[in-house]
Amino acid sequence: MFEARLVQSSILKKVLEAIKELLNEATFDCSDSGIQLQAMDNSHVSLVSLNLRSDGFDKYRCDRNLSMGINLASMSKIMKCAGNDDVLTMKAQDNADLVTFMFESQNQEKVMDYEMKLMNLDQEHLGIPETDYSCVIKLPSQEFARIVRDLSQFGESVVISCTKEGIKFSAGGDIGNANIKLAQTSNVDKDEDAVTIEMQEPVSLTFACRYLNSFAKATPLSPQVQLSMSADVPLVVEYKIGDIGHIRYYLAPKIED
Amino acid sequence: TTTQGRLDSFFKIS
Repeated sequence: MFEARLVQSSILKKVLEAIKELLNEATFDCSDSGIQLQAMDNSHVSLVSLNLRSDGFDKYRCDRNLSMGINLASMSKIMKCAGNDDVLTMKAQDNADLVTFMFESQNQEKVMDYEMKLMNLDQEHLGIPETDYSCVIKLPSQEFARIVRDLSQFGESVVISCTKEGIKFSAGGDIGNANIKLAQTSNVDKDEDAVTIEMQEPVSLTFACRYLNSFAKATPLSPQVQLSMSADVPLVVEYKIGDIGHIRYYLAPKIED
Repeated sequence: TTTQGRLDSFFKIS
């Protein structure tokens, strides 16, 4: 028996918005410790890694490990039926081929049950090596989304360079060049407005704008985003999900020919 | 010019 209750169903709605552009389907691995999802996009350029800890749910029970293969477009249709303030409960029997999403209004006067068929998906787990990153940058997530959106107008790629002085995002193409520099903030009223840089060594890497824009769909999940970079390894873009977990995106850099 | 790298060359598939 698997049962997970979330008073704020909006969290799962936002998670789905944050992954459905990159992935058509994915396996939700449910265990005692929580719900995990790890999947690459079709082109194997990016990877989504989602972790929702069991202690972050309002109620959580998972008697046996369960892998739920889910079509994300179908799940998205169901999640759109939930009001933001509805209470969500996901339920599945052991070895089930169905998962039930139950939405209850706050006053419990309306109860909705949606059953969704599960899929058998080939599991391809990637071993992600532990990496000490040369640069770890934290910045407001809306700022990151804005920068990526703005630079996408100039070209397909964005160069992210990090030095002690700050971070520079650059793009260039037919219409010209664009550079956006962010310095580390010295004092801000709210932590979520801060730009912080932890740098061991300067790094400069090139990434496809298309994927960065897809990652930015996670912006509603967290006021801050963390970028971790080292030379010649994938970028990690991490959004915390309240007290329940995180979503991490990995993106392979573009390589100079 | 640049070419897009793939994650397979960085991470091991198990």
